[in-house]
Amino acid sequence: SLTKNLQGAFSFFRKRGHLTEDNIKEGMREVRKALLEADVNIKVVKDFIKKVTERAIGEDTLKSVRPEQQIVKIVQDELEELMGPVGGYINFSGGSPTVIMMAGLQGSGKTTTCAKMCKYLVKKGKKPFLVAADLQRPAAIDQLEVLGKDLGIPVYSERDGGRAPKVCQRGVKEAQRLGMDVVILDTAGRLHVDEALMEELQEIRDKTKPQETFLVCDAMTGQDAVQSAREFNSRLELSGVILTKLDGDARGGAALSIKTVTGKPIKFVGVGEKTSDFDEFHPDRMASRILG
Amino acid sequence: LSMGRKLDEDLLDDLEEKLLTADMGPTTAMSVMDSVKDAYKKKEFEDPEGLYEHLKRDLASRLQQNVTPLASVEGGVTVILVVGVNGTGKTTSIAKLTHLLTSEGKKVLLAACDTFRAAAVEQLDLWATRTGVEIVKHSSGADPAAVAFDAAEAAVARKVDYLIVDTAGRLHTKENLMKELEKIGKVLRGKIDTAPHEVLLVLDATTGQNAIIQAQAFNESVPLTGLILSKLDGTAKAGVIFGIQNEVDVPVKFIGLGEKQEDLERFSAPQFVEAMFE
Ligand SMILES: Nc1nc2c(ncn2[C@@H]2O[C@H](COP(=O)(O)OP(=O)(O)OP(=O)(O)O)[C@@H](O)[C@H]2O)c(=O)[nH]1
Ligand SMILES: Nc1nc2c(ncn2[C@@H]2O[C@H](COP(=O)(O)OP(=O)(O)OP(=O)(O)O)[C@@H](O)[C@H]2O)c(=O)[nH]1
Ligand SMILES: [Mg+2]
Ligand SMILES: [Mg+2]
Repeated sequence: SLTKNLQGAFSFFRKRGHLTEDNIKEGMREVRKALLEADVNIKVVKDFIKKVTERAIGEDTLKSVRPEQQIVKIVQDELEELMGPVGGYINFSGGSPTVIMMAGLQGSGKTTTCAKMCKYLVKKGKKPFLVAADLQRPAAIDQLEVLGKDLGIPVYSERDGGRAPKVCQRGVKEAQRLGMDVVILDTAGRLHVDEALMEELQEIRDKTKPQETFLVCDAMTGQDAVQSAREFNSRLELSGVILTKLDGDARGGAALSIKTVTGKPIKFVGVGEKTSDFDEFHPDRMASRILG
Repeated sequence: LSMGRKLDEDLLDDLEEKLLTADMGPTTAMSVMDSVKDAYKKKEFEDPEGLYEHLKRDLASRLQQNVTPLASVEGGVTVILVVGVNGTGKTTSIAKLTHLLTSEGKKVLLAACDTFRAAAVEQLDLWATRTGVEIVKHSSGADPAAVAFDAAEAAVARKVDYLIVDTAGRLHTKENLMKELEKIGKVLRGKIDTAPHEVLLVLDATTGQNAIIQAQAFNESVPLTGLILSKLDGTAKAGVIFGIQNEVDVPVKFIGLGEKQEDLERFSAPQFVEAMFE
């Protein structure tokens, strides 16, 4: 654990008398290692270490009886603060129906998250409506229709070779006609470096003006999280992030990387394959998880 | 541009950052940096170009010791079991593998053993149609081991060259799901001698250090014979593969470079390492 590693580092230094500022900096190498093992992006780690080193020195950890414990507390607090606030809120104002767009890399969990969001919204007394806008993956529409049927949520789809932006526009119109109050757009997974598909996403956004645009990201993503998050954010102006597959044992450092690089809040987490496996994001739990 | 009597600090920092950004992980990156400094002391290179050339050769050699082609049973069915955590690209990789094998004149049969996820069978069924091969499937919710049993029987009866078994994505932390995988393996072995002949773990190239744990955990359930690194057409470099090879002696056999059936290539260590530094 980080506490043990820091303790080991400091007991070595302590043998030669009081801890010095340089000793603190050496101890920070353990923090750096822990964050890199947790998949936090290296550039984010470097800035983070600078910050907590200043704080550790400023808060007189040098004179502390248990400097390793004080440093771990500083690291935990700083992580929590950077990844905060607690999630769970959706912007329902300014649109009727409220439009929620799910975007992200291939396989991150968008389609499943659309279903989870529906179940969550029904609990909150809303009438959600699903739009199957992934026209490229084999059986993507079938997948959303099966999920919708299981939950009793209507799914709008077109199977005659249309384009996603138009399908979304017509889907929102259909939701309006039926008096539904939230529309969730399930888009196809895509690479942030696929120019044409990223433009398609922008076109979907322009045609439907979503109140919420979520980046759905896999919690086991490594260093690449900043690349994709930065590009999706600059193209779409995300309103939030949903982190999936947190029921695994990935440390989830991508959470810190994404929040730092986009500034956008992590609002929800996926914690399983069932539609009920959906929670609000808690920065304190995420911080402990990242530290391992 | 000579480096003088000692390696330039900036050059080293830059290199270390590259390795870490490629998902090599701190421990592996440190050992690579140590061997670079060692090689410099021994005068194995003298300038930045030399350093990178040496490094690429070193890294490629770490991946090349156990390069083996796809298994092929003489006069019988070769069974390939495809496994991995959720969303990594198993089903799509199977479509690609099928396309590769049929284009080499092999007869392929698919087994739809993901009976859990919404429209998983439909997805593989569509790929079977697109690649022109037959598929063994049951209705949704069926026991995956039962599908495996029927598929193995059909594979032998229809004298196919390859039976490729698609399984549901599963997190290695779910013990019951890992047990289910073992059961599928046992059923295949019960029906076809020495099956499965290939157990391919599909890893998403965007995955970080957790890929090492995935490889170890899956290997304990069903001994792996190969890895497929999917989504290498993105910007992720899959440097975690070096950490994996330290723990599990399993070669990368294929890489996925897109979403179409043609987007699969046999693994080449030098090409992979070259792409890491692009
Ligand atoms: N264990 C676990 N599995 C999840 C979670 N969220 C999604 N999954 C699984 O991850 C896999 C991929 O989910 P999808 O919803 O198909 O992902 P997607 O982003 O829509 O994929 P594309 O449309 O192909 O880009 C499926 O097997 C899901 O069941 C989660 O929170 N935990
Ligand atoms: N860009 C890219 N996308 C890929 C690649 N391989 C698979 N995908 C995409 O990744 C997504 C998930 O692929 P699947 O084949 O459904 O993954 P899976 O592992 O079978 O998923 P589950 O069965 O739900 O666990 C799909 O959108 C695929 O098109 C690849 O090499 N490159
Ligand atoms: Mg989807
Ligand atoms: Mg699949």
